Amino acid sequence: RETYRGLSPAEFFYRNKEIAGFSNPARALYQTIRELVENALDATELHGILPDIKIFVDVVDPGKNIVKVRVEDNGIGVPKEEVPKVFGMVFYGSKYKIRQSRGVFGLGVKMAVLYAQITTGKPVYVKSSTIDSKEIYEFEVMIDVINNRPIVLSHRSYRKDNQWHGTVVELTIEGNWSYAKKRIEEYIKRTALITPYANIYFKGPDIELAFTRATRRIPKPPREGLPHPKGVDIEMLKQMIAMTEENLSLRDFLIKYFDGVGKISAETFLKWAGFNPEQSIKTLTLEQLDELARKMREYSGWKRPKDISLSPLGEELLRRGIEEVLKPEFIATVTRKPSSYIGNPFVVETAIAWGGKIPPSEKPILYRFANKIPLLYDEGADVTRKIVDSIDWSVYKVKFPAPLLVVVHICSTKIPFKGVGKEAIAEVPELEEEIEAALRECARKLRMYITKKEKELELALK
Amino acid sequence: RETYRGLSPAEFFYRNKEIAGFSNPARALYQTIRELVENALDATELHGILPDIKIFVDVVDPGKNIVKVRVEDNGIGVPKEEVPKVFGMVFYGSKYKIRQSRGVFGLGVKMAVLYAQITTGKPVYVKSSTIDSKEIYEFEVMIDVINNRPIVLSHRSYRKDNQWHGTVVELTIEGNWSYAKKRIEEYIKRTALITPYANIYFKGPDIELAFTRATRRIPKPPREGLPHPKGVDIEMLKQMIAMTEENLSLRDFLIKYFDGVGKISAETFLKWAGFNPEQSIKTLTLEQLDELARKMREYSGWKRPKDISLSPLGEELLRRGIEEVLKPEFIATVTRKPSSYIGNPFVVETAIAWGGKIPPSEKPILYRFANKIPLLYDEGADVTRKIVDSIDWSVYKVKFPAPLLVVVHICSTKIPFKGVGKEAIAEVPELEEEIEAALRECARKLRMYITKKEKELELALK
Ligand SMILES: Nc1ncnc2c1ncn2[C@@H]1O[C@H](COP(=O)(O)OP(=O)(O)OP(=O)(O)O)[C@@H](O)[C@H]1O
Ligand SMILES: Nc1ncnc2c1ncn2[C@@H]1O[C@H](COP(=O)(O)OP(=O)(O)OP(=O)(O)O)[C@@H](O)[C@H]1O
Ligand SMILES: [Mg+2]
Ligand SMILES: [Mg+2]
Repeated sequence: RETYRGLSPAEFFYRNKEIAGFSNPARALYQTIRELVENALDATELHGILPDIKIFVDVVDPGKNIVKVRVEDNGIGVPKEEVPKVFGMVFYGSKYKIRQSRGVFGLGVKMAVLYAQITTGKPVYVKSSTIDSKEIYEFEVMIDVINNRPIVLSHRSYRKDNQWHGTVVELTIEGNWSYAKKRIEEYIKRTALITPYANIYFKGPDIELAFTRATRRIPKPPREGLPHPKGVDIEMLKQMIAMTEENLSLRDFLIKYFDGVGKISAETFLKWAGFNPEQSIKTLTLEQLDELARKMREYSGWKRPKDISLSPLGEELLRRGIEEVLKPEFIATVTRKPSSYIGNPFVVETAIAWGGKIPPSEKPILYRFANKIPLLYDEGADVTRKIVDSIDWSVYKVKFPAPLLVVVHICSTKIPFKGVGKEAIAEVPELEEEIEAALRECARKLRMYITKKEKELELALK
Repeated sequence: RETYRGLSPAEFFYRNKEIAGFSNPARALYQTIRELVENALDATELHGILPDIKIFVDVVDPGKNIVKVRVEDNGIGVPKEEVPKVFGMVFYGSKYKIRQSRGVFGLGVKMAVLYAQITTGKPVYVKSSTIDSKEIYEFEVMIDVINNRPIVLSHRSYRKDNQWHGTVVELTIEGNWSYAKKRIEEYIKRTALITPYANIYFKGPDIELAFTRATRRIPKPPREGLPHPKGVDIEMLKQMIAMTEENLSLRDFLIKYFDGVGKISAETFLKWAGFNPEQSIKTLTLEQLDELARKMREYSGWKRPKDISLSPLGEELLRRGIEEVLKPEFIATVTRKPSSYIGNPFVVETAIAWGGKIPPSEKPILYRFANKIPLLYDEGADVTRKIVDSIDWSVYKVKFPAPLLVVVHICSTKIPFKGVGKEAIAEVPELEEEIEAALRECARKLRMYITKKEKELELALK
């Protein structure tokens, strides 16, 4: 009497779009812009290209809240044969790897395409060309929601007679510009703060923002890494063994497929774990796989995860970005050494800015960033806010109200986001320790500055 | 140079299980239990069956935190041919309809099965029989993660020689009982509170809870409803028109497929919207569909959504449940009339309990429920906590610390959950209004009680 059915991923997110941040026309406009901007910045910066990003928002029908959003970048472009799926298939992308990037789910732009399709019936317009392509191509794509497949409404290509490479994405959605304007402006400003090597131009219905790059120095792009033994599980082992054609020995399997495992460490571990290093991986039983995964997680002798897969901003760029956008009286910055949780490497960078254009407030203003994405919502559910509030700032000579702004940037190959809308970060103990340690390092520098200013004031008063 | 790939939904949730609440062994044990219990209660109560639910938690290997979870119910069972997909395919289920139920995503039990597979490599064990089935069947199922398909490891069936119907689900997972125990106990207690017509038996490693039903009265099960015109979008119209074989007129299409639309209201609306009621739906252009969807959402003359698809507890059962579990000195209850947001009907029921076994606290203790599911996490991100904190309780003669407990239960065909882990509810204005109105109604009754007690005290002192 019950009827049973399945849903495609596209249909699931069509029915539950608020879970991805598309809950109302104001929030949806914000989310559409950020999904496109984050894709544009990944397409440039992950490949060592200085980003030139342009964002255009036009209200095409004020009575119906119809808004056109267009984002242009000078990135690596989307290969022609990949355009339909990249824009028209949920859970499809190029960021399913062990490498720091803004995108992680293979869902973002599809949510925006879906939202446009739902609210205006219009396809996404894409124009792109890769660096080595001889042509420029244009597509109009919609999503076949029932089947989670792209529908190409139109496409054309023509010879490229210049060196252009990059992507243009244009969407027409129901969006509430006046309600969303403040947050969008804040998002653009904070993006400029965390990417001081990017040119970012934003043209909205009643506002124009232009951030010229403060430096041509760009962080070293992250490189794809291998999984770390600390993060292994039995399902992962099964899949990896099924995917290897060769019947490797346990030792060679560990060396080849895991981060930072050499011949000596593999053999030391296997002897400790009670395994024969020569055993062929295809002969492992389920019980042995379970035991192997468990022992790999438990072993404390592994090298810490490499950080080649990370790309922190670094203290100098963090300082430049904050100076450009906030012009404070004082800045303290800290970029911590890499740490890790369950085999996922991460770096915490923090800054404290004081005075200048920062308005006084009753508790520290907090700017949160994850993999260079500004997080503006759900602050109350974010681990970083919890830590900032748990610090007794009077120890550092801060009396509220104070012109105190705290910047926290977490880089990782796996940011523990609480939801697919990427707004709040979960409480991971290793992360909490690092955030607090970094903040206190900055706070001590602030205290030295406040002490110095107090002394100068005393001298001036004599 | 970038490599592109897609993920199946199973692989997506394998990689991002923390987004569904499976973030660590303690939380995962809690989530596993609740996913199974919520399925068991849906399988009984949605069909008018008085629930008999048994939950068993055993620590099978304390050193490795391996825990076995078993849930038994007397529900409608799972049809034999549906067992593999229902337990082995993400986004598959029987609750993708317009009808109040605890389950909504077609994901819950699969997350638990996936988590067991990842942490112990063990399949889910299922035993079931539907009411009219002549046999009982047992299955062991795992998920083919890459392809999002079930793998049936074993199955057997045998003749049923009694009237048994229902389901047994057993999973072996890595779970931290000692860390999760307190929350699990609270979850079971609150489940008993909100379902006073259920027998709930819980046996854990060092604890046994038995809640015998306080009444045989059960809320009228919800009936499947039709979509309401206020909630329509162009994608929905396209899909509905594509699925209808007959080339209906616009008027007949509205009458047949939408909630509460009769001949007169359909014609009145279509004339107001500038459409010809006789136009065949298959001849509508994209522009017309867009206009039709827009006008359907805008029109203020629709009947309010029917509430046959809802199943609130009602004031009497809410009172019984609170009395049984909390034994307070005073209870005020309110079940509001149905309301709606974007065409989704909802009912808010609240209760205020005072004194008795309720401990005094600095602000009201809050028990949140959504479709009879207790919500225990992310209170800071929930709209209900925000409203409870925004009320000035001194107006109702409450001085803190006070033994004040607030119960808020929201029933809807679409609960605006913030995430697939179902822990916090988003800020929907229509919902906020109703929650506040209901709480103030209860608070006024509390004030009368407090006033009466003050008078009694005065008389006693004379
Ligand atoms: N502007 C762009 N330039 C180049 N490639 C792009 C661009 N936008 C999207 N892509 C490609 O499309 C893929 C899918 O994008 P989408 O936003 O849906 O997912 P994602 O960025 O991988 O992850 P997330 O869901 O977290 O955003 C990306 O992985 C990338 O390969
Ligand atoms: N104990 C049970 N008795 C009968 N049917 C069940 C039982 N458990 C699960 N099912 C069936 O399996 C389906 C899938 O369950 P699952 O928990 O994955 O999703 P859901 O309950 O529909 O939604 P949600 O993801 O929100 O829990 C259910 O819709 C129901 O049809
Ligand atoms: Mg993206
Ligand atoms: Mg369920």
